[in-house]
Amino acid sequence: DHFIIKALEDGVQVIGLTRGQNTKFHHAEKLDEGELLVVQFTEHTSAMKIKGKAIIQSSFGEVRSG
Amino acid sequence: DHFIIKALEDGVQVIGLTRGQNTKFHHAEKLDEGELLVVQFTEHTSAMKIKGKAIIQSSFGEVRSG
Amino acid sequence: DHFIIKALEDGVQVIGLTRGQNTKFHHAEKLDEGELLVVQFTEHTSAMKIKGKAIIQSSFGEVRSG
Amino acid sequence: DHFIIKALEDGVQVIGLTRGQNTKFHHAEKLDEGELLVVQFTEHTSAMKIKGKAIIQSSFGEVRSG
Amino acid sequence: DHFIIKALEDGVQVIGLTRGQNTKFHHAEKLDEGELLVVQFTEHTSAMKIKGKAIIQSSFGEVRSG
Amino acid sequence: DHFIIKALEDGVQVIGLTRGQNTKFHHAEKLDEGELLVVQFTEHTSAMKIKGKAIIQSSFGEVRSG
Amino acid sequence: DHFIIKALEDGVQVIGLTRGQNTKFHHAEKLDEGELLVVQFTEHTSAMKIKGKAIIQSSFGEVRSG
Amino acid sequence: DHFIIKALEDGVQVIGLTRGQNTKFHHAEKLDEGELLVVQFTEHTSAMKIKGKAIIQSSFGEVRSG
Amino acid sequence: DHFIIKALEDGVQVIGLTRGQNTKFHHAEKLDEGELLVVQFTEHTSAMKIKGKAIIQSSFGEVRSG
Amino acid sequence: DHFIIKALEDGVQVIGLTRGQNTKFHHAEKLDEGELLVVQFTEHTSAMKIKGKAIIQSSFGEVRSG
Amino acid sequence: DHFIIKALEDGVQVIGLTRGQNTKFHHAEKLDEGELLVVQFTEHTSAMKIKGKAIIQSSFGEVRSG
Ligand SMILES: N[C@@H](Cc1c[nH]c2ccccc12)C(=O)O
Ligand SMILES: N[C@@H](Cc1c[nH]c2ccccc12)C(=O)O
Ligand SMILES: N[C@@H](Cc1c[nH]c2ccccc12)C(=O)O
Ligand SMILES: N[C@@H](Cc1c[nH]c2ccccc12)C(=O)O
Ligand SMILES: N[C@@H](Cc1c[nH]c2ccccc12)C(=O)O
Ligand SMILES: N[C@@H](Cc1c[nH]c2ccccc12)C(=O)O
Ligand SMILES: N[C@@H](Cc1c[nH]c2ccccc12)C(=O)O
Ligand SMILES: N[C@@H](Cc1c[nH]c2ccccc12)C(=O)O
Ligand SMILES: N[C@@H](Cc1c[nH]c2ccccc12)C(=O)O
Ligand SMILES: N[C@@H](Cc1c[nH]c2ccccc12)C(=O)O
Ligand SMILES: N[C@@H](Cc1c[nH]c2ccccc12)C(=O)O
Repeated sequence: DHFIIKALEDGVQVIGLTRGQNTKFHHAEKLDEGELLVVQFTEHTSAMKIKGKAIIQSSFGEVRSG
Repeated sequence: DHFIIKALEDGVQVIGLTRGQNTKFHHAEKLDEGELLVVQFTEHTSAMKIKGKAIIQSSFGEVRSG
Repeated sequence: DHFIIKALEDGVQVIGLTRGQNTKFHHAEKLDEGELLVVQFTEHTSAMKIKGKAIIQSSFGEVRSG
Repeated sequence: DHFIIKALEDGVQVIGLTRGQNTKFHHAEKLDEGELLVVQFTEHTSAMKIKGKAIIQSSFGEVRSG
Repeated sequence: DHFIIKALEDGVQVIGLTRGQNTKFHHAEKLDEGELLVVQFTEHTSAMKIKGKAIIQSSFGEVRSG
Repeated sequence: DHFIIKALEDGVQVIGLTRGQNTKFHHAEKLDEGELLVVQFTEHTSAMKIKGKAIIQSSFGEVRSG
Repeated sequence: DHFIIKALEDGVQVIGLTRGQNTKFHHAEKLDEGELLVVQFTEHTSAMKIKGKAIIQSSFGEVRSG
Repeated sequence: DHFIIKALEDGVQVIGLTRGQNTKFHHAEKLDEGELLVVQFTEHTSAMKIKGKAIIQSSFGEVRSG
Repeated sequence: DHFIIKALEDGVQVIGLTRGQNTKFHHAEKLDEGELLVVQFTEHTSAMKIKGKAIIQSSFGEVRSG
Repeated sequence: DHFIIKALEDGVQVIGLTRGQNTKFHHAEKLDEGELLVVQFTEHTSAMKIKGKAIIQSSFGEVRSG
Repeated sequence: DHFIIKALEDGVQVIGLTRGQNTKFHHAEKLDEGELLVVQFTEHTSAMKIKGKAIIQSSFGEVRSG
């Protein structure tokens, strides 16, 4: 399971939420317009939050945030 | 198995229910309009509840809540 | 194997039945109209009962209850 | 492997038959009209019998009983 | 691997044959018209015989007996 | 891997051949017209022979014997 | 991996070749016209030879020998 | 992974090459016109050479040698 | 899971982010126009960032960065 | 993962490159026109080089060398 | 996961990058025009760089470098 996030503006954030009993933010990767981030679910990340204008590609197709 | 939730209004909640004999709420992630949350089932989460206006993408296609 | 239940009226119940030699109700999650519940089969749940008006999405497509 | 049974009348029964050398009834879940039951094969259930008017959804499509 | 048998007349029999070096009948489930039986291959059942008028659904589609 | 054999005449035989260094007949199941046999490959059966008029359904589609 | 061989004449042979460093014939099953043989690759058989007029069904479709 | 070789002339050879650091011929199966050979990759065979006029069926479709 | 990145200008960067509790840059591979990089997720890389004009091929299709 | 190479001229070479830290040639199989070679990736071969005019079939379709 | 590289000019390079914490070049295979290289990801190779004019076939289809 992976996801591709393409920022459509500066300041887009892709935030990793911790796996386990507690759910906290462990990392926020900032993207400038045009930059691309490819991410997986991992041992430490079981949820992700996306803030700002971006395109997200997944096995379900595309969706826009922001 | 993962799900993508896109909030269509402020105050949308994605609630994780505990895996195991008891079923309780362990986390409620609040989303503002346009924000996106990508979640999995996990060792601690075997059910999820979604309150408020949102689009949910899954392997079955899309469905709206609220 | 997961299922998405969207309540079409208040008071919809998604009931978990115990896995094992005995079959009893271990949890009933109540949904108000528009709320959505995403559930799995688990170590503790090997059957589910749905009461009230709802849409159920599964790998077989959609079906309505109530 | 799971199955979705939708009762089309009151008094529909979904009966679990025991896995193992002996084949006996271990549980009969009664459904009223409109109620829905989602079931799996399990460690204790290797056959199921359906009595009364119902729709059964499986990976093979739909079939009616009764 | 599972199979769905719908009886088209009373007295349909779904017979389980033993797995192992010997092949004997270990159980015969009788179905009345309209009743439905969903069965798997199991640790004890590696062949099944169907007598009487019925519809059998499998991954190969449908076939009628009787 | 399973196969469905529908007898088109009385006296059809579905013969199991032993798995292992030797290849012998270990069982011959006789079918009357209209009767159906559903069989698997097993720990004891690695080849099957079909004599008489029958329809055989497999993952490759249908074929007639006899 | 299995194969279905239908004899189109008497005297068709389905020959099993041994698995391992040596390649020898370990069994030749003779088929009369119309008879059907369903075979697998096994711990003892890693190649098969077919002599005489027959239809062979496999995951690649059909092919005729002889 | 298996392959079906149908000889289109006498004297077709299907040659097994050894698995491991060395690559040598360990067996050459000769086919007469119309004969069919069904082969797998095995613990001892990691490459095969085909000499003479034949049809080879594989998961990629058909190809002719010779 | 792999990805193919084709640089459309000089100075494109494919950056590997560390797997684990911390998320840092562990490697930045620079590509000149026309050069191609094929990468996997690995034990050390659970996210990748792409800066500059490039085409990225993945199981979701193509997307452009920059 | 296997590949089928059909030589379109004499002197075609299919060269196996060693798996591991070093990458060297461990075997070169020469093919005459019309001969066919079916090969796998193995414990000793993690790359292959093809010289001369040939058709190569793989899960990606066909491609010509030379 | 494998890839097929066909050189469209002399001097094409397929470079293997090391798996692990460090990312270095461990091998560069040079291809002359028309030569073909089939490669896998391996225990030692988790990224590959391609320089020069070539066609690359992968599960995503074809792409040209250079
Ligand atoms: N810490 C949670 C994160 C999470 C995953 N899926 C969720 C769904 C709802 C709420 C929280 C979550 C877990 O690992 O389970
Ligand atoms: N605690 C329950 C949560 C649950 C999962 N699926 C359900 C279906 C119905 C009711 C509750 C549930 C369990 O792990 O099994
Ligand atoms: N306790 C039962 C629940 C069940 C699952 N599938 C069923 C089908 C019919 C009746 C009961 C069931 C079991 O785990 O097996
Ligand atoms: N107790 C039997 C139940 C069963 C499964 N499949 C069957 C087919 C026919 C008759 C009985 C059965 C078993 O576990 O094997
Ligand atoms: N006891 C036999 C039953 C059987 C399975 N498949 C067969 C095919 C032919 C005859 C008998 C069988 C076995 O387990 O192997
Ligand atoms: N005893 C043989 C039976 C067999 C399986 N496939 C075959 C093909 C040809 C001849 C015999 C066989 C074995 O287990 O291997
Ligand atoms: N004894 C050989 C039989 C064989 C399988 N595939 C082959 C291809 C060519 C020649 C022989 C074979 C082996 O197990 O490997
Ligand atoms: N002995 C070699 C045979 C082989 C397989 N694939 C190859 C490709 C090219 C040359 C030789 C081979 C091995 O097992 O690896
Ligand atoms: N170090 C993080 C990297 C990561 C993966 N997926 C993410 C999604 C969001 C933010 C960070 C990440 C991890 O292994 O989990
Ligand atoms: N010895 C190398 C061979 C190799 C495989 N894939 C490659 C890609 C590029 C260069 C070399 C290779 C390895 O096993 O990893
Ligand atoms: N040494 C790195 C190579 C690598 C793989 N994927 C990457 C993506 C980006 C940068 C480097 C890499 C690793 O094994 O993880």
